[in-house]
Amino acid sequence: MFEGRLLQGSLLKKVLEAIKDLVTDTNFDCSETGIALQAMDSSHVALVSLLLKDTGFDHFRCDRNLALGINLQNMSKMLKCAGNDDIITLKAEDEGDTITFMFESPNQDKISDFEMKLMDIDSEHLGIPDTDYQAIVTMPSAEFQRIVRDLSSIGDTAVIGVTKEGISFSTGGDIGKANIVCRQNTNVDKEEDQTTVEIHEPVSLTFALRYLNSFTKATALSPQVTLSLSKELPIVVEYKIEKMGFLRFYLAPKIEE
Amino acid sequence: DRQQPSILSFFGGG
Repeated sequence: MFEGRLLQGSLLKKVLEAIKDLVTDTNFDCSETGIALQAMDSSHVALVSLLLKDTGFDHFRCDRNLALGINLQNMSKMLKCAGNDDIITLKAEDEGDTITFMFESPNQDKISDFEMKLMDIDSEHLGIPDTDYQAIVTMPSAEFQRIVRDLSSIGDTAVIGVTKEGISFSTGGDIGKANIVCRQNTNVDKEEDQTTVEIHEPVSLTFALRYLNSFTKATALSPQVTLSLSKELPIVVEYKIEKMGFLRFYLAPKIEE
Repeated sequence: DRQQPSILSFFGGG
């Protein structure tokens, strides 16, 4: 059987909120090392990769590898019934066709069990190559969210450029143009307010803003976001999940015809 | 104009 007890249940709620509009159905792959998920959006332009390590759970048991086929909208409905401070336990039998979500209130005076039907999903795992990215920028996640949202009101695509000076976001549309530059900034009081740029080579790529916007639904998971870019490769937008792992989004760049 | 390729053209099946 599989059982995972997560003291900070709100993390799972936030993960679902971040991906439920991008991906419809996906397998949660459970093994003795944790829970992993890899799924493409319906148009196969973006890829989501989630890792929740066993060590981040208060209790974790997985006797044999299980692929739990889940409709994310339905799981989100179930998790919305959990309080933000609740402890959430996931449970599934080896041969079962359901998953149980147990919610415990912080002072243990309310225990809820929600049982959700599983589905059979044929999923193909994509091989994501290990890449030494040409540019890696870490910046406040709320700032990234704000920039992407602001640019979306002006254009459909954004050019993201990284030089040793910083990262720039540019767009253009019927009403005009916009260009935002965030400079490397390591002299701020709080580490989470820093913008850091690691660069091997300047890089500039074009992306659809609607996907970047969707990724920023994960902002609540982490105060910082890391953007990894290389010429002619998908961007990686990574939100680290404290003590547990990460939620990564990959987005294919737009290319010249 | 630019084209939007699929993520599959970067990451093969594994």
